[in-house]
Amino acid sequence: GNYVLVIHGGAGTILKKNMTPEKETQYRAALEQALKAGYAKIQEGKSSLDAVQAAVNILEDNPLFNAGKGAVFTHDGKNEMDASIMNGKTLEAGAVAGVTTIKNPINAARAVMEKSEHVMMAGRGAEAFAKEAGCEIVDPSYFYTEDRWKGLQKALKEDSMKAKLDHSFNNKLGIINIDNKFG
Amino acid sequence: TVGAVALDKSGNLAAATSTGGMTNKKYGRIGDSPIIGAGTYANNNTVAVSGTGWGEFFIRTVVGYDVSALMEYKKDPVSKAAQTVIDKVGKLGGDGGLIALDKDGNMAMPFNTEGMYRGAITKDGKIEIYIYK
Repeated sequence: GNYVLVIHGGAGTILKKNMTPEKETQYRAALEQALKAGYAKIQEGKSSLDAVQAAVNILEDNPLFNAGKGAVFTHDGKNEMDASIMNGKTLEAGAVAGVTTIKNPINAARAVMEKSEHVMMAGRGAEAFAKEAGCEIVDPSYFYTEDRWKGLQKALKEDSMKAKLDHSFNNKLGIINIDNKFG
Repeated sequence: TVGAVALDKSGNLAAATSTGGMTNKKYGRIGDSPIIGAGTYANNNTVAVSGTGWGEFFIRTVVGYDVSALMEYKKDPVSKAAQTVIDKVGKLGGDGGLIALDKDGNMAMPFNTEGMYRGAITKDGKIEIYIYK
């Protein structure tokens, strides 16, 4: 094997016929930017943790993807994010769940791993810890994007009780029926 | 959901996953992304894994750890282990995909959906990016 970094930006109903050339170019550019950011860390002799964090930060900051800025909305119109990281050398791990104010949740997950005795923190406690650990805190409005807001409105209109998966429709169980990338 | 797995010059693996969850979710629902062993897993003896898809199914199939276990106990190569696990998810009715990178620099990016935004880079900087099947 010759690979040093692999990334993903979500899976689902992603068909060429539904993609404009401009949009595809944007996705490819974002993925390339993330790969280059992680690869630069590896080339500098930094750890694989630094590499995955750098790559994920790029994707979190890009509203095309359902993480960080561009996260999808909950039923209540909020952005609630989750993240985790794991060190293959030590089997140490860190995670945050249901956070709403941490600009880059993966940074908070790493802080949980390296600066606490715990593996997972959730909600307001995770946000308070992240702030103390030096993670950047933002107003929840930072995560707002119009496309995701429209996605929620569409989901509410279709069936206010059902959660919608990332970017899928007409799946095998027939529960989720959307034709856009929702996350 | 986004994720990354990496192998550094010291031979150490790491995995990371970050997500906004599901549109219209209620009641503080949490998916697989922050669950170690489900959405994210890394072990220097085997593989680093990050998943994306229908979280409930990824939790129930313990996706990340299952890929590692198949490699550790059954000596499956990463490509076979990763595909086996995605097939398990599919059989339950879940959809999505994962990325996996083993300790020797072999990778796999299986998915059972129409597409998955994905990419990889080699030791010498060669970039591969794919979106569709």
